[in-house]
Amino acid sequence: APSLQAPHPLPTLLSFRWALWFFKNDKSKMWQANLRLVTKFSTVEDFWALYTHIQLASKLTSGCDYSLFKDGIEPMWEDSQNKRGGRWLITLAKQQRHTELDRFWLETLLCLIGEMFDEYSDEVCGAVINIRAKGDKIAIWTREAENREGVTHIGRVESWAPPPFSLRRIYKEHLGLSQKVAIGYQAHADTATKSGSLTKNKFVV
Amino acid sequence: GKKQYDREFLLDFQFMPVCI
Repeated sequence: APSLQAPHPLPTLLSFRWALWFFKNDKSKMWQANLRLVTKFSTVEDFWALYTHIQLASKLTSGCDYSLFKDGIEPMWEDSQNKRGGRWLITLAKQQRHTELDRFWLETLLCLIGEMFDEYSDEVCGAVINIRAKGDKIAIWTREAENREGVTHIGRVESWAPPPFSLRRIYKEHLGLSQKVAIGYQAHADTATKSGSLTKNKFVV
Repeated sequence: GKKQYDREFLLDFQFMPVCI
């Protein structure tokens, strides 16, 4: 059983902390002015203290984001540690906001702070949840889009959480689209320069 | 190998009282 006395440092403690960011869309301001650092943490206890005191993602208004990134990496493509990277992206159906979104996001957060991506956890920069009217999105951002081995290891989404909590499994079972639903990896460079609304997938799992 | 925490370990802390 966890001890009450000693805080449990996250695996990342020696090199960095995690930082939670909040974005609220205010069109009268520049994009960056709408992005706020909420806090940083480095223990399991502080993670839960934060998680239980902030609004659930499903209760945010459309246009808002939460981002959890390693301290020192800003949640934007332009950051030097993101610009060559990309994201594994899950787009959720509208009705999933009230049934599964919060669980999916929590599972994603646990995978990040627990460093559950084996030797490729260093490739992970952070994760983002976008609350959007047309469909919410959850993404894991990685450092180097050309690192096929690392990206595909992270993208074997079963490793985001063991069965029966696998996001990929839950997602596909819920929608009953086992062969049609893909979780795609998109390079930020392609997302930034896209002409239409769709970005091509560099990898698919 | 690299140090990791699994989800069950992390979830054990979710509803623990916090010492302030």
